[in-house]
Amino acid sequence: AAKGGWCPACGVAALAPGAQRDALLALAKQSILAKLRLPARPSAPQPPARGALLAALRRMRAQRSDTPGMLREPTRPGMGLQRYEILSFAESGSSTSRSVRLHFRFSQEVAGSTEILQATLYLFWAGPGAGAQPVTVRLLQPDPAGLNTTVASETRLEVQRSGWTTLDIGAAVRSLFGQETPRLTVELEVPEDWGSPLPSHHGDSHWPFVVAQAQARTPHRVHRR
Amino acid sequence: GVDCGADSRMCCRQEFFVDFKEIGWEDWIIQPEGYHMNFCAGLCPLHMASVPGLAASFHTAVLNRPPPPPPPPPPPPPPPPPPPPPPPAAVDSCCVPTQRRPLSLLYYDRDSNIVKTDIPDMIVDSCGCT
Repeated sequence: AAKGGWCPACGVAALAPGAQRDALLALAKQSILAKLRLPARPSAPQPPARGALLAALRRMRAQRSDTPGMLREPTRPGMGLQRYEILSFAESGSSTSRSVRLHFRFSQEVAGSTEILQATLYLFWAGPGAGAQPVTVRLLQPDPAGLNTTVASETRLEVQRSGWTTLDIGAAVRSLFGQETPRLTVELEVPEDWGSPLPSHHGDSHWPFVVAQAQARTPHRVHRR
Repeated sequence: GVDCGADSRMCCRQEFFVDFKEIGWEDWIIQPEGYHMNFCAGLCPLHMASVPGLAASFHTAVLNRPPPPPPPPPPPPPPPPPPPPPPPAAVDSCCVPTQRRPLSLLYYDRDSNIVKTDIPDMIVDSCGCT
């Protein structure tokens, strides 16, 4: 409405310019947080190490070109339901001389309102030495009581040489997304003399990560008779 | 659609850019640097809905459709004829978004995961009168 006039559409006195700007900024914040299903803006995030992020983005791009049938965005924006692509870096957990645990957390907001379309675990093996080496990858999930963990799946790999390996963990993450604390634990077990299967520290550009594609759940259609 | 000028009064699109650095969100929103929220503002010509058939738009035509004739009165003496329906008030036409597009966001969530999503219909591209 004209400044100082009457706002015909909203029925209140037009705001003074400064107050109008503040109201619009508040509206923009509220609108973005609501659409991201966030109660408030996330507190100061801990960005991943630059090297690890660049290596992960390169691997994701390589994976896309290797598997052309991979998930496609809806051809026209707004055609499909809102989609999410999530990149989650591992937090290191407990370890022994021949096994190590990794934790991947997913936000309750996304987990509670989406369904998982695809999830892939990326692991990098440093030089395992001569010949194929047996490695066991276990996906552990908190049991409903949240006290212990149960093995959701176990995969044995024969690692021939150093490099990236990918593992489809869609089913495990899908079942996680229905839980209170959507946290996935991955246990890697390697032969005794191998030493740790992980790069030495978080900042290393070969740090394990998970890429998940999710889609907003279809709104419940209530059929009235 | 029409973009609002300094003294536009008729329905137009008002550009409004939210700079994420200005609102202190640049630490958790990686891309883009801001959000073209834009909004529709201004007046729309009044559609007189009191003259059936003189509809300037489908919207008014629907409102103008004369109400169906009342059912025939029961055999006992007919009740007094119903008062003539009051002419509907003049129907305002509203200035609303006619074209919108998604806002693509790359951000850190509460667990410092990196999330990419396209929020549909967040950016107003053009406005018009209903």
